[in-house]
Amino acid sequence: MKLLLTIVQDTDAGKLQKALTERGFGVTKLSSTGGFLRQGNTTFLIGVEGEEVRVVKEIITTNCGERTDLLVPGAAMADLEGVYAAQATEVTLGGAIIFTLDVEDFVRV
Amino acid sequence: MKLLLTIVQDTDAGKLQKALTERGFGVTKLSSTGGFLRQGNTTFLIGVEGEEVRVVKEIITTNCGERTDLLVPGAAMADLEGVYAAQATEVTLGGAIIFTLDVEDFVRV
Amino acid sequence: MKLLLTIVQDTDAGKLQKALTERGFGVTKLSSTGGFLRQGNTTFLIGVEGEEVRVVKEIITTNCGERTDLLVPGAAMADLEGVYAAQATEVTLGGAIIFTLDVEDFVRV
Ligand SMILES: Nc1ncnc2c1ncn2[C@@H]1O[C@@H]2COP(=O)(O)O[C@H]3[C@@H](O)[C@H](n4cnc5c(N)ncnc54)O[C@@H]3COP(=O)(O)O[C@H]2[C@H]1O
Ligand SMILES: Nc1ncnc2c1ncn2[C@@H]1O[C@@H]2COP(=O)(O)O[C@H]3[C@@H](O)[C@H](n4cnc5c(N)ncnc54)O[C@@H]3COP(=O)(O)O[C@H]2[C@H]1O
Ligand SMILES: Nc1ncnc2c1ncn2[C@@H]1O[C@@H]2COP(=O)(O)O[C@H]3[C@@H](O)[C@H](n4cnc5c(N)ncnc54)O[C@@H]3COP(=O)(O)O[C@H]2[C@H]1O
Repeated sequence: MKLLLTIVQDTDAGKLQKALTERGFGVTKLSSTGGFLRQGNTTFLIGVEGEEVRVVKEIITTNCGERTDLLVPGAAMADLEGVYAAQATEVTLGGAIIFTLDVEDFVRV
Repeated sequence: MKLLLTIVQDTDAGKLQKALTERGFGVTKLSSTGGFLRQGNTTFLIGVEGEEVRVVKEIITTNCGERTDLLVPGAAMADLEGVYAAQATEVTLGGAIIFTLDVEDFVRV
Repeated sequence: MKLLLTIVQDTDAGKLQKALTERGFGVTKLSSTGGFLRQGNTTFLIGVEGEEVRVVKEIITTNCGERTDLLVPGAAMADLEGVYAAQATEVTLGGAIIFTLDVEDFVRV
């Protein structure tokens, strides 16, 4: 068994938790804080049999992977700022960090 | 040294913490949430010398192991529900998950 | 890569977080509780390349290592307690516990 210690943004945490438990994977959630930005994030403990590690990493990537989005400022903001406001800006969202640790023994008592 | 990452129900956490520290074992407690039931639970970090892992697992089993209990509805409830309420029902309590990780180095500074 | 699971006193946590991130190290902070004294403390997850483990342990020791301090009771207290109060007493501060775990795989998605 492997333990995937996975750090994701709070905004992606609920989606990931649902996607993993719906497919029968065990998950435990810890609240954490980023060392650099000092903002809240989420650390998941996910114990997975070796042959399913690849599947779980795909689920994490689909739900939390880094992606870019076009942020078109809301109409109201555009009025306030005049002609220039309407242009879309590209922002980066999401992102996840996965540490894979080897589990010597796993037991349920 | 091994690190036992142990997930138990909140109701058993205090008992386990007391049982471990009374016997001189080091313990750190993290608040966590179950991925499936989304209820609060407790994740303990327990660093233990290799030869004492078996003892610690026994202490965890004694204090948090899965057990069944006969729940006899309180007398007041029985009055309300009439003749059928008085029967006892069997419920499952407790349960613990233990991941054993190998610790390459342990140092106190 | 190694994962340094480091438990420090709350009073030293901010200093350590700043010292590590200023030098470009990745850090995640978890709130925790000591098993024996039942007081809040801080558990850091620090993923570090193998060759930098020694440097990070030095940063932890400098910022959180156990040290003694001379506590001279405040002047106001000395007045109240008369002649004997002015003597300094030695107190122990800080201290950190570091578990080094091997990371089989580290990925950012
Ligand atoms: N492989 C793993 N990796 C990381 N953490 C793990 C884990 N397996 C269990 N846990 C942790 O231990 C708690 C108790 O798990 P247990 O298996 O006794 O009891 C579980 C199990 O009987 C059931 N369950 C859990 N996940 C399920 C799923 N995806 N589908 C169906 N039933 C599930 O619901 C109970 C409560 O689960 P919950 O998630 O709320 O709480 C879980 C979770 O926090
Ligand atoms: N093997 C281990 N596994 C997991 N976590 C560990 C650990 N050893 C230490 N820790 C964590 O580090 C904190 C500081 O431990 P330290 O050994 O410096 O300082 C300890 C130690 O000097 C003493 N102590 C701890 N447990 C004891 C016990 N069972 N019996 C007697 N003294 C104990 O009390 C101080 C505070 O302990 P507290 O538990 O509140 O807080 C502990 C605990 O959160
Ligand atoms: N080696 C490691 N060990 C333990 N935890 C780790 C880690 N690497 C990343 N993390 C965790 O993952 C979060 C996201 O990291 P990411 O690298 O995507 O995104 C990072 C990275 O792009 C940047 N960053 C992080 N530390 C930095 C530093 N010391 N100097 C410059 N930029 C940094 O700021 C973003 C947010 O960082 P933050 O610390 O708030 O939040 C981090 C931290 O909680």
